[in-house]
Order: sequence, then C-alpha cells, then structure tokens
Amino acid sequence: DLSAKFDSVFRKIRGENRITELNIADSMRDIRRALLEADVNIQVAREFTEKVREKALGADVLKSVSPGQQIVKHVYDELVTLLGGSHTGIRFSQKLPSVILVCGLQGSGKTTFCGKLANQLKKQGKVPAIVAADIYRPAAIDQLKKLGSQISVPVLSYGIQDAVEVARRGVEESRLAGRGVVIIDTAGRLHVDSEMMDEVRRIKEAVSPEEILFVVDAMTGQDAVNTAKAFWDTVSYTGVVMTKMDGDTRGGAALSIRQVVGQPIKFLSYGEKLESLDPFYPDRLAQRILG
Amino acid sequence: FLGKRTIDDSFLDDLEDSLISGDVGVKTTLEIIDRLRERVSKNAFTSEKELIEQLHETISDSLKSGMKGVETFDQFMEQVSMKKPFVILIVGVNGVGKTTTIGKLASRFNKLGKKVVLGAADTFRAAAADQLEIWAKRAEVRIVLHQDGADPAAVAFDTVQSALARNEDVVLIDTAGRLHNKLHLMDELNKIQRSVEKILPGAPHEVFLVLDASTGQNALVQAREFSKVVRISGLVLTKLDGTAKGGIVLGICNELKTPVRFIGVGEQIEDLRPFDPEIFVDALFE
Ligand SMILES: Nc1nc2c(ncn2[C@@H]2O[C@H](COP(=O)(O)OP(=O)(O)OP(=O)(O)O)[C@@H](O)[C@H]2O)c(=O)[nH]1
Ligand SMILES: Nc1nc2c(ncn2[C@@H]2O[C@H](COP(=O)(O)OP(=O)(O)OP(=O)(O)O)[C@@H](O)[C@H]2O)c(=O)[nH]1
Ligand SMILES: [Mg+2]
Ligand SMILES: [Mg+2]
Repeated sequence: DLSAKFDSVFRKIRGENRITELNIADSMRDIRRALLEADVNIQVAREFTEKVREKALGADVLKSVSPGQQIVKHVYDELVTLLGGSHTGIRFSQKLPSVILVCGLQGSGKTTFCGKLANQLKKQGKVPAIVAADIYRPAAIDQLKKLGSQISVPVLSYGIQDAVEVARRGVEESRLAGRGVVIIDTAGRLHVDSEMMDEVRRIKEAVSPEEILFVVDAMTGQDAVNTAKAFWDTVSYTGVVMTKMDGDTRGGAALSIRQVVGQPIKFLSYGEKLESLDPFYPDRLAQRILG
Repeated sequence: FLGKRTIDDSFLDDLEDSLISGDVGVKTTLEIIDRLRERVSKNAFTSEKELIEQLHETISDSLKSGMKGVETFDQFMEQVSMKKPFVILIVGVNGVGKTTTIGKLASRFNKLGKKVVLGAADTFRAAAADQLEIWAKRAEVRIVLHQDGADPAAVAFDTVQSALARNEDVVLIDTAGRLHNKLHLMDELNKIQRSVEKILPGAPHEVFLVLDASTGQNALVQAREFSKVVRISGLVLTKLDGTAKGGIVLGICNELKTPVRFIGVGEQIEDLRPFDPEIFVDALFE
C-alpha cells in the first residue's frame, strides 16, 4: 500500500537533510501509478499528482515523524476535496411535477436506477411516476414496467415511435394525475451518435427537468472523460450517479468526471435490488480509489 | 547520415500516454515501452515509423497467439461444425452486452444454415427472457424459456437436451450479468457449466466472456475471476463503436492467453464482427 511504500522511501531520504524535488520523484510516480491503476484519467492523474507534489514539499511533511503517512494524508485529503463536499440531494421544483431526466451510455444501469430512485422518493412521500422513453431496446418498457410493479409506482408508456413526444406526454399525464415527481428513463446512447445526442437534448428542451442525472458504470476506464464531457456539452447534467459500486473496481472514473466536468456525484448504486441506492460519501470513495 | 535517426524520449513518452489512454494499463504499457527503450538504445530501429510498424506487429502477434491457429471466422466455423450441438455459454458482468451479442451470433449462424437454439438462463433480471425472446424472433431461431426465478442450470440443461433431441447445430446460452466478487453468483455459474457438461460431456465447447470496451483495469480482474469458475475460451469485446479502445484485452491476452473472438460495433443484429488483431491495433494507436 502507498503509505508503507512512502515510509520506506522517506527513511532513505532522512539521511539527506531535506526532502527535495528529486528524491520525492519516485513517490510522486507511485501516486500517479496508483491513480492510473484505479482508472483515473491520465491527464487528471498528472494534474492531481502535481498538486500533491507541492504539498509534499511543505513544512508539515518535512517535520513529520512519518513523512510517508503525511503525504498519503495529503493525497487522501486532496481526493476527498476533489470528489466533492457533502451529499447533494435531488433538486425539486416548486411547481409539480418535478422532472428528473436520466441519461447515459448503454448498459450503465439507468433503467434499474430509475426504479431505485422511484423507490426512494416514494418512501420519502413524494409521489413518483416513471416514463419509459427508451423506445428502442428490446423489452426495455417491459423491464421498467416490471420494476415499477415491484414498488407500485406507475410506469407510463405510449406506443409511439418518438421518444421526445413520449417524455412530453408522460410529464403532462403525471401533471394531470397530481404526481409529485416524474423520472424519465432514456435509451442508452453513445456520445458519438449525433442523432441520439440530439434526441436527449430535445427531450430536455421539451420537459425542462430540474434535475438531469448522468449515469456512469463505476468500472469505466479512460473513456469516462470523453463521455462525461460530451454529455455535459449536450445536456449540462446537474448530477452524476455511479453504478455497480458493489463490484471491486477502484472507481477512478468518478475523480476524472469530477475534475473535468465538476458536477456533483449524487448517488451510488450498490447492487441490483431496488433498495441498494446510497447517497455519495466522498471519503469512502477516496479510500477505495487509493486502494 | 545513412537514414539513421535517433528516436527521442518524448516520442516514447507520447506512445506510453496513448497506450494508457487506450486502457492498456500501467503494467502492460511499461512492459511494452521498457522493451522498446531497450531496443532503441541498441539502435534496433532506423526511424520512428519503423518502431511503430514493429510495435504493431508485436502487439498483434501477441493477440494472435491466444487464437491457437483458429484465426479466421471460417476456421472458427470449422470448429463449430465438429460438434453437434456446438454449445456456447455467454458470461460476464452486468450490462456489457451478453444478450445482444447472442442475438447477433444467432443470426449469423442461422444465415450460414445452422439450426440454432437459445437458452434463456437469465431467470433473474426483470424482462431478461422477454429481451432474449425478441432477439430469437429477429434472428429467426428457437428459444427455450422457463418461468421467472427458475434454476438457470436447469434451463441450460433443458436447452442442450432439447437440442440433442432435435439434432440442432448450435446452442447459445444466455446468463444473468454478475459481478465476480459475488461468490454465490460465481458458484451458480460453475453449476450452470457443470449441468451442461452433465447432459453433454465436453460441453460447453466455448465459454465467451463478454467485456465492455469502455471498461478499465477491472476487466483483468473479471477475466481472472471468471476463469476460475468456468473455462473461459474466448472474449467478446462490445461497444467498440464508441471512443473506447478496449486496450484491456492486451493484458488479458498476455496473462491468460484468451483470444478475442468477436467484437460488437453497434446495437443492430448485424453489428458483430470476427476479431481482427491488425485492425484493432491500428485503432489503438489512432
Ligand atoms: N451489481 C449491480 N448491478 C447493477 C447495478 N445497477 C444496475 N445493475 C445491473 O446492470 C445491468 C444493466 O442495467 P440496466 O438498468 O438495464 O442498464 P441501462 O443503462 O438501462 O441499459 P440500457 O437501457 O441498455 O442502456 C442489469 O443487469 C442491472 O441489474 C448495480 O448498482 N450493481
Ligand atoms: N453501442 C453498442 N451498444 C451495445 C453493443 N452491444 C450491446 N449494446 C447495448 O448495451 C446495452 C446492454 O446490452 P445487453 O445485451 O442487455 O447486456 P447484458 O450483458 O445482457 O446485460 P445484463 O443481462 O443486464 O447483464 C443494450 O442497450 C445494448 O443495445 C455494442 O456493440 N455497441
Ligand atoms: Mg435501460
Ligand atoms: Mg442480458
């Protein structure tokens, strides 16, 4: 682990009277490597390590009994700061229904997340409905209807081949039925598919959501920055959801997305069941990224 | 000079960056770059262009090495024709594209005149069987379904048994997505393999681990862990129509010698291609 590695490096450095640029170079390389192995984007890892290098040359490290531990503490603190402060909840609108748009790449966990979010909101006394705006994937609507029936939340679908119109009708029907929140599930899409990216932009324009959540698979590698940026440019989402956090992936994509786009991580999905949804705790994810 | 031109450090640094950006991973990237630096110091290359060409060759050779002579799609189909029914088990973590890949494979085999049957052994996820049933219709192949919550090993067993009875050529078994750190789900997968073996010794003849091209270093852990419970004989790399390079397969091929058999390049039934190492390596360096 990083702490033990740095301690041994610093024991050698102790012989020389101070910590210099040169002799912490190895430690900085170790940090950068640990971040890359955790799937942090290469550019983000570089910038992050640079910040830590400045701190590593600081007085508290030099005077420390265990400089290795001090450096790791700086890395950890820097990670927690970057990952984002306290838990940021869902933005609700004053006039009902509040609209939440869910988007992301294929297979990231959007449909399941819609069920989880509806489950949580229902327990909080909001009156949710889900709109099935993925009109492409085989049995996507069936999947959502089955999840909805598990938690007694209505799933609205219309047999029309226009996802924007489906979203619009779903919000309108929910408004007339007095629903408090509408969650819109959309089809997985590639950021390089201009037609589909245009579709999600038009859905946003049609229903003016208060909250747009970008759903990301926690095991995503270097490509996370590309997709996060592209979706940001298209729909300026207001929050990020990391899914499949019950796996053993380190989750560095979270750091990359925070650094490059800056939007808060709002939820972590920890399993396939509809109950497994947690708010985001930056310190826990920092521990995990550090391995 | 006699066409000799020194290759500078920044060139190798840029190469290192592009490999890491392609998800090749630190360990595998350093192995490649260190070996190159050594050869550069011995003046093994006359130009940067030559270095790149040789690097391409080295990487595609290592990707080919796991294929054990079954390199083209025709050679793969020769293998398929040797067993009746030829049974393929499809496994992987959640959401990577297993069910869609089966739909594409089924269609391809069907178009080649093979009688195909699908086994809907994902009896857990909401509408998983409905999804595979739609693919069966699209591919024009038979499908074996049990009720929700049925024992997946029983579905697999029944599918192979019925294929034997009907003299069919290919069986494709879909399984539920599962994370490799869930031991009970890994046990379930091992049980599915064993029940297929029970009804047809030697089966499953291929077990494909499906990987999402945008997955990072966890893919290597997935490959290792799945290989412990089932005989992973090949990889399918999906969603290569995105911007992810799928560089994770380099490390997997080096360590486990598992060949990539197919790649997924879209959501439509025809969006499946046999793996071509040269095209893959070209894309990795773009
Ligand atoms: N282990 C685990 N599995 C999850 C989690 N979230 C979703 N899944 C699973 O991931 C797979 C994909 O989930 P979906 O909800 O269908 O993903 P999606 O983004 O809607 O997929 P598309 O609509 O095809 O883009 C399913 O097998 C889910 O059960 C999670 O937090 N943990
Ligand atoms: N762009 C693209 N999308 C793909 C590809 N392969 C699969 N998909 C999409 O990825 C999503 C998930 O595909 P599935 O086939 O349901 O994945 P799965 O592994 O069976 O998922 P679970 O059974 O829930 O674990 C769907 O939206 C597919 O259309 C591909 O090669 N390219
Ligand atoms: Mg979905
Ligand atoms: Mg599936």
